[in-house]
This record gives sequence, C-alpha cells and structure tokens, in this order.
Amino acid sequence: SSSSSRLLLFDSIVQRFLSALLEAGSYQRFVQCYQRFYKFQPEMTQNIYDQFVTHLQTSIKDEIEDIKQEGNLEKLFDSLDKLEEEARERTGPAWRPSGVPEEDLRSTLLPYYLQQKEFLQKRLQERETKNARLAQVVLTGREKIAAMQQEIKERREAWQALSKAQMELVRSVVEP
Amino acid sequence: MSVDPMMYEAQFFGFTPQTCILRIYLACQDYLCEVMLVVEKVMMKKLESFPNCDISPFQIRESTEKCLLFLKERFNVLFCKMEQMLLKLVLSVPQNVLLPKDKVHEQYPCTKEEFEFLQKETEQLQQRCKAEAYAREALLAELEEQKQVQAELEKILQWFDGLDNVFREHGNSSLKESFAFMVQNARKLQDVKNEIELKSKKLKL
Amino acid sequence: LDEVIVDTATKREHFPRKILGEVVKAMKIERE
Repeated sequence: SSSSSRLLLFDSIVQRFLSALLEAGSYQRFVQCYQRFYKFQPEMTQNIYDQFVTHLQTSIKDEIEDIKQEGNLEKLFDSLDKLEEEARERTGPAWRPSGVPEEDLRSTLLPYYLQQKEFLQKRLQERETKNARLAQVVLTGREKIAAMQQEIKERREAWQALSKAQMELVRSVVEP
Repeated sequence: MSVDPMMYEAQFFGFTPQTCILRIYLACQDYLCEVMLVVEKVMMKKLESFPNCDISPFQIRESTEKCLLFLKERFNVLFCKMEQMLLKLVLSVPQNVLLPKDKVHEQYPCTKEEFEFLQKETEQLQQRCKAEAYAREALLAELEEQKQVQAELEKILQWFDGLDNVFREHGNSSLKESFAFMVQNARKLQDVKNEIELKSKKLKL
Repeated sequence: LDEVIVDTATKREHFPRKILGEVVKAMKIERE
C-alpha cells in the first residue's frame, strides 16, 4: 500500500523475492537434481539442503543490509517518503530539469536578480534624493555668486562713474 | 525500448536506481553460485568417506549444474519482477514530488524573455546609479569651486567695504556725497581764485 | 551510461550553486 514506507516496501519486496526463489528451489527440486546422492544419503541431503537455504538467505540478507548501509538507503527512503507526503496535495507533475542548463539556471538566479534590482532601485532613489538636495544647494550657490558678481559690478560702475566725474572736474578746474 | 535514465532519481539518491538493482543482482547471483559450490563441495567430501560408492564427482557436478541452471532461470524471472517493483515503488521519485533543492523552480518560474528583461532592467538601474554617482561628484566639485569663487568675491566686496569705510571714518556718509562736497569746495575755491585774480588786475590798472 | 547519468545529476546538483556563488559575488562587487 502506498502508505507503507519505502523501507518496508523494499524489505518486503526483497523478502518476497527470496521466498519465491527458495520456493522455486524447493527440497523436491533439490532432490530431483541430486537424485543419486539423495538415494545414497537421504538425511544428509535434507541437512545439506537446510544449510543451503539458511546460507543463501543469510548471505543475501547480509548483502542487502550492506547495500542499504553503503547507499544510505534507509535515510534516503525516509526523506523520499516525507517528500511524497508533502507533495500529496500537488496533483500535476512537478518541475523537472529541462535538459538545457541555461534554462534551468534562470530560476536559480532569478531571486538574486530581483534582490539586486530592488537594492539598485532603493540605492538610485536615495542617490536621486540626495543629488536633488545637492543640486538645490549648488543652484543657491550659483545665485549667491551671481548676486555677489552683480553687486561688485554695480559698485565697480559706481566707482567708474565717480572717477569719470572726477576726471571731468579736474579737467574743469585745470583748464578754466 | 528506450532506457529511462531516471536522472531525477540519480540526483536524489546520488546513484542511479539501476546501479542499485545491478548491485543487488550481482550480489545475489554470486551468492547463489557460491552456495551451490559449497553444497557440491560438502557432497564431494561426504563421498570421499565412502570409497566404494558408485556416485562419481562428475555426476555430482552434473547435478549441481542442473540445479544451478534451474535456479538461475527462476532467479532471473523473479529478479526481473523484483526489479520492476523496486524501480516503480521504492527507487522512483513520484512525478508530483519536487526535490527541495529544486523548489526555486517552482517559486520562480520564468521565461527567457522575462529573465533577459530583468537583466536589462538591472543593467539600466546600474547605469543610472553610476550616472547619479557621477552627477554627485560633479555637484560636489562645483560646490567646492563655488566656495573658492565666493571667497574671492567676498574679498573684493570687503575691499569695496574698506574703501567706503575710509570715507565714513572722515565724517562722510558715503563716497558720492563726499565727492560732491569736494566738488563744491573745489568750485568755491575756483570762484575765490577767479575773484582774487580779478581784483589783482584792477589793482595793477 | 550510468556514469554519465550520475555525472550529469551531480553537475545539476552542484553547478547551479557554484554559478550562483559567482553571480552573487559579481553583484556584491557591482554594489560596492
């Protein structure tokens, strides 16, 4: 049943295989193959057969345990059971690698690109705000310089007018 | 028959299910042969203690081969069934299961166009950030320059103020007036001078 | 075939992370 865990399934499938194999290799079949020896030593034959069965079963079971250890199957089966349990609601087939690495890589990179975009947008906004303030200061500075230059221009012209008047006066005084 | 590489399973298990099955097959097959040889050896050993027994080692060997052949046939049929069940029920990742590492594909599905658009957007944002950075440099540079220019202009204005102060210190409210006052005085002097010249001419006559 | 399958599966397992590491590094440098 699908509810039983993969490990149980694995063990029971292997056990059934073993039982079926030993069923096929029944004592009758064994005796049939070793007819002469059986006639010569029936008890011995039974004994050898029993050891044959025990030895075969033990060896194969031990080997299966080794393979489970080697492949870390118990843990893997367990986590696959959990994944299957979690995916119970999902009816349709889940994503699978497309076979085109660039394609599959996109989804891996997408969240980071989105993060980068968000970061840049925020950074840009900060920069634009700061620069707007800075530009305002620069504009104010420019206006101030223009005003200072204007004032200097006016005062210089006043002096120039004065010195012109002075020249005329001197001229009028000197040349009467 | 196309071979299902069971790639996704290989990604999960770290080996292909077929490898696992093959490993079990070879192990079981080896043991089967091994045990049969042990059976044969035990029987041979037993016969040695009965020298006048009419069963020859060759016959025992024949029986072993017959038994092994039969068992192997059954073994392969049964193993084939087991393989299918294991591959189907145990060693396969169900279609609706997504491995944890691949969750990102579920959360962020995206087409090539979408991805390229996002990349372009990011690059544009990058360029605009750079432009803003350069603008900031330029603005700061101009601010620095403005400071120097203002300092220079300030000096000139102070110089003009200094001039005005000179006049103010001598009782004139502004340069213009003091100049007008001077012009007035100059003109008075001029009149006085002209008068004096006139009188001196009369005296001479 | 088996080795190729395992090799491909392994690459699918590790390479995205490696590439991602490089991409994140590049993004960090861009930020700086």
